[in-house]
Amino acid sequence: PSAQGSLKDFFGKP
Amino acid sequence: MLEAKLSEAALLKRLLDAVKELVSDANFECNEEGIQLQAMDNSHVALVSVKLYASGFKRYRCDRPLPLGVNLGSLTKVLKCAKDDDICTLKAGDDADILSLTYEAKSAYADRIAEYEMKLMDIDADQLGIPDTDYDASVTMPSSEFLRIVRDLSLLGESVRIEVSKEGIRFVSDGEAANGNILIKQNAEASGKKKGSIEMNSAVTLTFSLKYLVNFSKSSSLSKKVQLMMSNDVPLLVSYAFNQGHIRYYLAPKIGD
Repeated sequence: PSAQGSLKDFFGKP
Repeated sequence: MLEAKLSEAALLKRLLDAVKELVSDANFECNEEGIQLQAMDNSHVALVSVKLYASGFKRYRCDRPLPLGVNLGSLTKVLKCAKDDDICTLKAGDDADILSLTYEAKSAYADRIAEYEMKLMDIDADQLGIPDTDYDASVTMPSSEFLRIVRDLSLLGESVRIEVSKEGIRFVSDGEAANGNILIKQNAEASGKKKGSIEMNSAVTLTFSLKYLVNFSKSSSLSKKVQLMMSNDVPLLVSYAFNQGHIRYYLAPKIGD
């Protein structure tokens, strides 16, 4: 089964 | 202060419909370029970004950058009081504590002007920096087709694997009791008529939660076309463009399948 990734892993703070 | 006059309230109604289930409160960032909203859902899986260009309004004035903290449930209620074809004016003062909405309708027997006010709030939301990405695959298709595909597959399973290859774009759902897959081939005739297009630098396979995609496809009422931008291991970008602006969604992929 797969786990849901988080956007925080991809998008940082500006 | 902000004063923004839209020729039809329907645009705001549709935008709220396309956002309100992902996000409950959001800042409408108003400046001279227009109105922008960027917010992530509570689970940090999806992000929605809306832009309304100043030029998309009948009249637009915003003297200085103004964040309007809006409870989207309350705004949805106030917008329900507007008819789709009412002219809708948004106003807020520099203290940004009240948003006023005026709906103007001309009917056969009289002019109606309705005025509503709603409270604004302070929202302390961290803005995420979205990096510019060169995507490996870009697929444009009718938004109604995308809506149909994700809605159908969501009946079978909770996630969808999207594969873009030379063959076309394939949507696969493996449910416990049933599975399904839908292939959309690049069709010379269709692309000639500009119904859709598939551009690919390298093959892409990604898996996403269908409930979010079903949610995003509420934007089908805003645009006849949707663009899907994908690279392996990065969030999907689902983009709907319309005359006055755009709505974009980012969705984190499932990992380790």
